[in-house]
Amino acid sequence: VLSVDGVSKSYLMGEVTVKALHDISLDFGAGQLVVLLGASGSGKSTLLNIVGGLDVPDSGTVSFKGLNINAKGEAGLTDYRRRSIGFVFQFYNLISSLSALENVQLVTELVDNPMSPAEALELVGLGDRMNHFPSQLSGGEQQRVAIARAVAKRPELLLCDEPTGALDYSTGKLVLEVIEKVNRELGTTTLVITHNVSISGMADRVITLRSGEVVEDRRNEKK
Amino acid sequence: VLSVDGVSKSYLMGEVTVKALHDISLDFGAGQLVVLLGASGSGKSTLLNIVGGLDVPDSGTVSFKGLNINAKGEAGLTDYRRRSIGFVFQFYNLISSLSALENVQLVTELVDNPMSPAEALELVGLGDRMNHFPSQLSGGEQQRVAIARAVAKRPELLLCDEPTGALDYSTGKLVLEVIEKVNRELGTTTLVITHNVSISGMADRVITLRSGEVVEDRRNEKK
Ligand SMILES: Nc1ncnc2c1ncn2[C@@H]1O[C@H](COP(=O)(O)OP(=O)(O)OP(=O)(O)O)[C@@H](O)[C@H]1O
Ligand SMILES: Nc1ncnc2c1ncn2[C@@H]1O[C@H](COP(=O)(O)OP(=O)(O)OP(=O)(O)O)[C@@H](O)[C@H]1O
Ligand SMILES: [Mg+2]
Ligand SMILES: [Mg+2]
Repeated sequence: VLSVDGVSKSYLMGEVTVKALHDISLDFGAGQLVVLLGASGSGKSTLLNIVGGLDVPDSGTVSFKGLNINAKGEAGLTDYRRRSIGFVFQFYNLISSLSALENVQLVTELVDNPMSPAEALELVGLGDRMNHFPSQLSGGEQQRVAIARAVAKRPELLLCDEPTGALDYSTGKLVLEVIEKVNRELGTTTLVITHNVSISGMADRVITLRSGEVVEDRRNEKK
Repeated sequence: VLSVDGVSKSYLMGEVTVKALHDISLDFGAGQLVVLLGASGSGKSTLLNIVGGLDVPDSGTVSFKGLNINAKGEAGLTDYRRRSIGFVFQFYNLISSLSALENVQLVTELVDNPMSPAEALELVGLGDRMNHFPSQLSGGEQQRVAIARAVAKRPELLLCDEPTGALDYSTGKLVLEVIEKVNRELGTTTLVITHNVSISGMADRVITLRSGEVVEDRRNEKK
């Protein structure tokens, strides 16, 4: 359902070229739960941003349900992002002037069949923090609002950049159960960047990046 | 060398009072390496911010080398923060218009005997990223600039809020070795908030918070 074909991305820094991604080709089946591993700076966020239509590759294509996501201009890309994708950013990207509830609501209003914002926040243990603003929330609470916002959309494609980075063991486990539940019950194709090894245990497939290249692509036989 | 005495902090949210910290009393000896554990929202960052003079308690005092840090007004507090403390923020707080090198330089210029900015960045594996701006760095790279900036000061007190949250296993291990080395070679009193269990292994003492209270305070017999 999601196809990455020959994608490369580089940055020119004076005389040095930083190759963030080099010739990445991957196909993702509907409903697959994929974990993306790799050292700091190996290209994981760059790949996720390109798949999510937040960044454009220098070469290569990304296709969703057979259609090139970059072929329909800015409007087509915005539509893809709004309707099809739930994105959990590495830096959360919450709107500081809106409460937790309003941050989730902003996104659920854009789609046809969302969860209620309150329901999504309850799922991640923030039922008693709905009226707090981002600056009034702990790091892990902000991260969980970002997760609630992404899953509340009931998206076809869920892209999560380090969803448990700021969480302790048991809160992280709670969040992973939410992600795994959404993947299983809605058939959401799910890509999770993580350093949390227990997440790879629940994945169908584990892909490892190193210096912008895929160095391992392993199927999990747990299912 | 650092004393927290009867510190409490609450937030009034409409009809509900959120008790972020409740009557915390702790003494930290010079050169101690302390790990602070606790679930998301348990009050860890609030405690660290109060110890670092970035926030003021509702009641109780914080004393550094016998002097109440809040007793000398804004000027005294600014001086305490600049000279005595290296702070690694949960959200890095880098200046987006300055390069990695300049971000570290800004801080080393304030003290008498700092490391060179280049040296500090090399220590955390960013020798080849010195001229990148924060927006041109991966999440883990930004976190490492924040760490370089804190240790380059050669501070008396090093306060780290989740210094390995965005890092993979081996990069996280590198960072912990830097923190542990600074603590050992400079005798820096070090408080580290983390969810990374391997850090508690290297600590002299492990303190656990739950709902704003200290529920465990354990000495490590490894040394
Ligand atoms: N705008 C940019 N200009 C220059 N270099 C960049 C830019 N954005 C990213 N990079 C570089 O590209 C590389 C890959 O970055 P990316 O954010 O994808 O890494 P990552 O795998 O997500 O790392 P982390 O685990 O630390 O978040 C990094 O080494 C980074 O320094
Ligand atoms: N300005 C504020 N107004 C209201 N409540 C606040 C404010 N700042 C923090 N809180 C609440 O205080 C509690 C403690 O926050 P703190 O940031 O210290 O937690 P933490 O232990 O660092 O969590 P994490 O591991 O998620 O970073 C949280 O439940 C948070 O919602
Ligand atoms: Mg990243
Ligand atoms: Mg915190």
